[in-house]
Amino acid sequence: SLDCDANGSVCCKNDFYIKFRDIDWQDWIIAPEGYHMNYCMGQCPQHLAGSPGIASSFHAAVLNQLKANGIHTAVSSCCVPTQRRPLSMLYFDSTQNIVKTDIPDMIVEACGCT
Amino acid sequence: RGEPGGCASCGTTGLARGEQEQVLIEMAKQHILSKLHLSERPNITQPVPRATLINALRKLHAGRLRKDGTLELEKPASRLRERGYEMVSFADTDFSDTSKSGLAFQFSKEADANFQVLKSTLWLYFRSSETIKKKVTARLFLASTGSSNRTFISQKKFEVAQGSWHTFVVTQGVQAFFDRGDKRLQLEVECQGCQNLAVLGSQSEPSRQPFLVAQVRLREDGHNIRKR
Repeated sequence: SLDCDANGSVCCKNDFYIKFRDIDWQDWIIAPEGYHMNYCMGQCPQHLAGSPGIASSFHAAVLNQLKANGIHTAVSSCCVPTQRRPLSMLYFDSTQNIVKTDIPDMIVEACGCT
Repeated sequence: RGEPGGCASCGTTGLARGEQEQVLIEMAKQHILSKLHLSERPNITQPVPRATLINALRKLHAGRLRKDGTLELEKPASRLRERGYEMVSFADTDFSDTSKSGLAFQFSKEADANFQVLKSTLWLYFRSSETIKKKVTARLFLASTGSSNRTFISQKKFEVAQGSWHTFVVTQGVQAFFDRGDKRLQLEVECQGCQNLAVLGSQSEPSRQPFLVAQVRLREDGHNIRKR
């Protein structure tokens, strides 16, 4: 998985961090102090399709067959999250009770082409 | 973008840098609120005193509270599959109960949310007493709104020679409360001969304010089948 730089146009992960204090949400979110809302961006040229997310799957094998035979028109590849991790949050709800919960798949860790 | 043959994903590349950041912040806000099942950010009008908060968290997560008051959050593992929540609710301080034995807790709950209470505990502080040296028994009842009926839910025997915290397991009572779909949980504390020793929401002792801890998870309904 690539991390985005200024010049890159190939599918990559862009780091984006929001500090809750900066958006005035620190009064109701106790922890953590911010959210890593990373996201995926960039192009997926044909030679990158199917990697690295589904490299060993049946689907990847089919895609490779299609590519090998020059059948590109049927295949469109997207830059999507291939790995995510959960986020634990501690916050006040609307009745000012403190709630702690673990939210799965909240933070994008890696991107790849479908 | 809905371009033919393109990817159905959100694009912000056509925007100026400042605008792009605003869009991303707005997306992040909406994402967090939807994951927490909130329609809008909670409006905190009366913040819980910091001492109260830290005390409750220290009791709940012993050893995982940093000096600055923030919590060292555990790495979620397989428990994530259960979509579990832990909740700390402080007793209302403005609850005017003439018998001075009542505790009230407020909950907000989506109408269709179906909670299973895994464990729920009430934390009560009893002041020290120089006159009472023997063991006393405190009982806890679930009160009904609009009637004098009450249901026994828990009791505990202890010595009140030294002031200390005491816990009462109230899992079934809280489950019954959620099953009824009520939003206000009312409990009554009965401690014969030691009634005045229980700290019941006194603002003069914020770090000893009673609180209720509940571990809950959303029940899966029987129709949650996904096509892949």
